[in-house]
Amino acid sequence: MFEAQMAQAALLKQIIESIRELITEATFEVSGTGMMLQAMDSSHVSLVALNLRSDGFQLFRADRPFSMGMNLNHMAKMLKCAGKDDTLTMRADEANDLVTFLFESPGNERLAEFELKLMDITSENLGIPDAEYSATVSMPSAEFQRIVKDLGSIGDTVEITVTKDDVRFAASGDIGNATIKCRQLLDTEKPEDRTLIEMVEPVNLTFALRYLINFSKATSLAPSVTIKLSTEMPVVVEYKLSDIGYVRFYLAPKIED
Amino acid sequence: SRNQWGLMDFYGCL
Repeated sequence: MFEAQMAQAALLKQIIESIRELITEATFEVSGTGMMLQAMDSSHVSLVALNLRSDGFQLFRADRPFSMGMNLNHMAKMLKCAGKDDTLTMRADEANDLVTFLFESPGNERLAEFELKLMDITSENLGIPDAEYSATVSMPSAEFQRIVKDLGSIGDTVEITVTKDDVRFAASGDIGNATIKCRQLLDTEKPEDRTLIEMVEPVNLTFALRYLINFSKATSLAPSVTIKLSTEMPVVVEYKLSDIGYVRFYLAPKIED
Repeated sequence: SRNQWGLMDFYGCL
């Protein structure tokens, strides 16, 4: 038996909306520690890792580890039916190939029950080691989204260069070139407005912009985004979900022949 | 031109 209650159905709806273009099917692994999902896009170039800790839920019960394979587009269709302020309760047990989403209005006057068919998904889970990164950049998530969208209109790839003073994003295309340089900015009223650069060694990496633009669909989930880079390694783009977990995106770099 | 690496070039399957 699995049962979990979230104060805001809108949070899960937003999470699924932000990842469903990258991955259409995924298996949620449920256990006493929470709900986790790891899935690669069909080209095996990028990966989504979602972690929702059990202590971030209002109620969380998982008697034993349990896998729930879901079509994320179908899940999104149901989550769209939740009211803005509805609570969400998820229920599933191993006897049925169904997960139930219960949407309850704040005054308890409306209770909607949606049952989603679960599916068997064969997926390859990657073992991603905890690594030290050469450079870690935290910046406002809206700023990162603007940069990748702006550069996406110039070129297909972005070259990211981190030095101790700044982080540069550069793109080139048929119409010309663009470089956006962000300096470290620590003296801000709100911590989420900061741009923080932690650099062990300078890095310079190139990535396909369309994936980064896709990752930035998660902007509404967190005011700040953290980008972790090491030479010739996949980049990690992390959005922290306050009090409950994170969504991380991994993207393999482009490397010169 | 640049090569697009896949994630399996970096991480092993579990």
